[in-house]
Amino acid sequence: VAEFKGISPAQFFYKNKQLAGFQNRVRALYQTIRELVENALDATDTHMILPTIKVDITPDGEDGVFRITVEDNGIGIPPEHIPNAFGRVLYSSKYVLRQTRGTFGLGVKMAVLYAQSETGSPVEVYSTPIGRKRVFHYKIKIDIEKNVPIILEEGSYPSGDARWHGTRVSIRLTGDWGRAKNKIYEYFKRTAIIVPYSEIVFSDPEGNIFYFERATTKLPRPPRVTKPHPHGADIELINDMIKNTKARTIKDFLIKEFQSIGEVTARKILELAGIKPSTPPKSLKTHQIERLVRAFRSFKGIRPPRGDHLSPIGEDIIKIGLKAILKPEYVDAVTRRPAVHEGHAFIVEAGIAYGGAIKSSDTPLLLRYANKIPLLYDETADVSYKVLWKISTSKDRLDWSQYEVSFPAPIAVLVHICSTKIPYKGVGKESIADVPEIEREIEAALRHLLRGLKRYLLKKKKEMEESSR
Amino acid sequence: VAEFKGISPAQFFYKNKQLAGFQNRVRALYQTIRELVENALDATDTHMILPTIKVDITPDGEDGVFRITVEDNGIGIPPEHIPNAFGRVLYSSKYVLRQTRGTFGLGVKMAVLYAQSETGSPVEVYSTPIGRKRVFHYKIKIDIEKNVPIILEEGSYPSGDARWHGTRVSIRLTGDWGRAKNKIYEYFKRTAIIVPYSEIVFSDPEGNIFYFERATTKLPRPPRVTKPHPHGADIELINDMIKNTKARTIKDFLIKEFQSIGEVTARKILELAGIKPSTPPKSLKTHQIERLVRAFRSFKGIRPPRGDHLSPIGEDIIKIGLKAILKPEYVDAVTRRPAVHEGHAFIVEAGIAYGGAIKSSDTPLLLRYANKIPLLYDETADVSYKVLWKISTSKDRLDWSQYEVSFPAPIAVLVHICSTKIPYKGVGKESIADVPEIEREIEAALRHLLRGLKRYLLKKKKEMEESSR
Ligand SMILES: Nc1ncnc2c1ncn2[C@@H]1O[C@H](COP(=O)(O)OP(=O)(O)OP(=O)(O)O)[C@@H](O)[C@H]1O
Ligand SMILES: Nc1ncnc2c1ncn2[C@@H]1O[C@H](COP(=O)(O)OP(=O)(O)OP(=O)(O)O)[C@@H](O)[C@H]1O
Ligand SMILES: [Mg+2]
Ligand SMILES: [Mg+2]
Repeated sequence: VAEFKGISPAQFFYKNKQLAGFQNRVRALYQTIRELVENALDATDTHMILPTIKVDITPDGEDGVFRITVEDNGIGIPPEHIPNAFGRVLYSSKYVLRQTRGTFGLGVKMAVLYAQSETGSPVEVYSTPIGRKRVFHYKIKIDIEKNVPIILEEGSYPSGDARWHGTRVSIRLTGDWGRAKNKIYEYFKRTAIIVPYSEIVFSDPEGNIFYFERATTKLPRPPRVTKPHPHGADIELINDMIKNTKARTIKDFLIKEFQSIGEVTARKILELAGIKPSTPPKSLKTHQIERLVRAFRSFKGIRPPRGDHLSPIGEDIIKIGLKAILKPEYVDAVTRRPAVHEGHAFIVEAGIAYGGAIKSSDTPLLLRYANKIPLLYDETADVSYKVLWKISTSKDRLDWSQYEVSFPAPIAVLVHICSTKIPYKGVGKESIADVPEIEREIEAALRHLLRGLKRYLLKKKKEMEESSR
Repeated sequence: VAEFKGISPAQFFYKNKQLAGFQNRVRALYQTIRELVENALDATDTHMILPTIKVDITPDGEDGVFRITVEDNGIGIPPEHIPNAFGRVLYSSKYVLRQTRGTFGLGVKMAVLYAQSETGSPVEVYSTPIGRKRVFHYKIKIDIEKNVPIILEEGSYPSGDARWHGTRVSIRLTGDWGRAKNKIYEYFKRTAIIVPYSEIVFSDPEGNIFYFERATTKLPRPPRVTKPHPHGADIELINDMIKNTKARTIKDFLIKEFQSIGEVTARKILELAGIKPSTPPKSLKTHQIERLVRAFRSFKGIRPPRGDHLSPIGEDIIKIGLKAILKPEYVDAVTRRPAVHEGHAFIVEAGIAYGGAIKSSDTPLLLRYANKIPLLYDETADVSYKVLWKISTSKDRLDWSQYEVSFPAPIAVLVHICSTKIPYKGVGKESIADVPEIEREIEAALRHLLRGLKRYLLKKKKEMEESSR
């Protein structure tokens, strides 16, 4: 007799923690740092705050047990939402259509689940939301069966500094520092490259303190919430939008709730779908919504989504970051125009750094980023690696020597993809699927930068030849 | 002001369907076939039933819309569980510690979610559980916001044949048959290789009918439910086990609820953990359970898990499958002894097929399987590919020519990993993480088979030299 049961999302992700990057004590330590730092950065640069982030990893009690603390000067978390934000899997402030690092509503909860299953310790949260004058603090565990927070302690006290705001999160877990440290050091370096406007202080369990100073006060333009585009729509998305709309007619619904649909386009789409423009949206039947989705897909006159809600880093900031951390002799960057994939706009940016303090190596150093998050694992499964490999090794493709580069060479290549929907291959956010539109954009960006590098190398070669006469 | 909210697992997987292999109309068609066929096989061979499976893909209405129907002679589904089995994400009969293809409680629901969002159609289910004399039928959609089934139709009628039992599932969705067909054909061939005891009839949208006949009536031994092993335990697993145990003392709890713990081992572990053997399990505090987990990990005297609950395919059946589908001149297979990873036993099996009808190619054809499921995508991210590549290309490794093989060559390599916990890299089950213990087992199995192939090729070379004198 088969045993049927349902489980909660907390049970699901606890049982399958390897899907989220928590498969062992090496990866769990790394992933916890990532999840906390990425939440801290989302709470700052997304809101035009210059980030100041303090990270501590300290041995705590038994061998192999560490306390990880991350503190930021971000927007803080309203106290009524703190228990669910840390204690309920699939709870988030980022379930809106805006480019942020966080997207799943899972990250910090994975760290809490892991810590609680390894040391039994709750997460400790201190937070002062902008404009509030108190520090709110909580000790939280997760009731895995019910997927609800267990509040072990809560309270508040007056904040010492009326202008301070931010969050401090502290987690106690088992980790393998020895095996994880190189990846963690690399994570901080790559974070400093992509957010050179951030000040980061990292103190490790061996007593070392790493200070990444703020290399610029320039911030990228902030991301904005945008509306869905018809090409990203299906029946269930429309059902959900209809539930929440105040529009009284289907024509107004299309114009108001979607991007890229004006009066003329709305009428044409409705005509194609055989639906009267005055129809109340909430009265539509499923087969009518199906015809609407078909009309979206077959009607050729819908403008592609714009990209101005996105938040690219920008060529200046990319160059500042590469210079500050890699100290190359030559650096360049390019931000491509917005492109589209399944109704979501995306922007590819790339950077190249050559020579100087960069070590020579048989292959270029590939620095991958998605929505300003550094991706360090699963390189060979990633779309950027595929493009770089194709440029480097395909018989029918141009090769590096065509750009005056012969390996071993001191060269680093940065690729950043930003979008309201990143096609991550897994919830652990380590690699990006090889979507053809994204592949094309990365290749175009890299070739543009390689042409610039070639001009530089040719000029340098010429100068050396002249000076040696 | 940040917009906080929680979402259901149905909303989560609907929004992130690319994580589960439903990223576009090519992959969705392929993945739907997989999920339905894998459920059908779980309902048969796991229960010592020779599988007979019928698969139809038929154009249905508009261009690009298909109806997929899969019918099996399996154990069926009790009617009271059908709505949740098809309409509630994270609902399953396979959340027990036993080797099955299904593990997540998500597969068929992803197909239902995709179909409903693309065509608005419900899934249609017909089922007669073993021993019942009626056919129970349902039309079900998923309430995505609440993650509960919506039953559009239900009923039952007397089954025509008192001995018939099984299930028929029918789904209507949009798909790109042209781009998906080669992968789907390959999926059926690779399924026929691994379950040659199964009869499969597949009729495609072009009117072709593919009949994979039952090549043997030998079935692998069925998998059995097993108990957790202490090395796979953490605080939350033990909490959960304590909730459900009838054991009155912690000593009896350890002996009864875990595998590999007898009287002596139980006493020694409890001594190490500083817990009295007579302590009632439900009275233990978190810090005591933490000491128990430490004792599990530090005590050296715990036998590794046995593997006899696992269900390897077996060398005979692997060879039958390879012969029936690839028609090689030479075939061999090996089933390794059980090994262990994080408290879960696993068995690696491998097969090799050479010559005959196999086409020569620059690289060996790699056939990957996990718990009898063929894995066709993400090959380069998979542990088997990594091992094969390492054997083939590392400078310090033996290469293929050492085994008398020079490329191009007509060679196929099969790797099957079975376990109560497969370290899949994603919920779409396409590749397996490179866990060192698994890597070692695959390499040992392949080298064993390559030595056998070498003997065959040397013998063949000698015979040809002698006959040419
Ligand atoms: N340091 C922080 N400052 C402000 N808000 C935070 C901070 N850390 C967490 N939060 C809040 O808690 C929520 C849950 O965080 P969590 O990491 O689980 O999910 P997420 O960041 O939304 O998505 P993802 O799973 O992709 O990380 C966030 O959406 C955010 O609102
Ligand atoms: N053809 C079938 N015969 C018998 N039971 C079935 C069949 N199809 C589905 N089921 C039942 O429905 C449940 C849910 O199926 P679903 O594919 O969603 O999850 P699963 O197979 O348990 O896990 P996974 O997500 O890994 O596939 C199964 O556990 C099984 O009990
Ligand atoms: Mg997060
Ligand atoms: Mg399944």
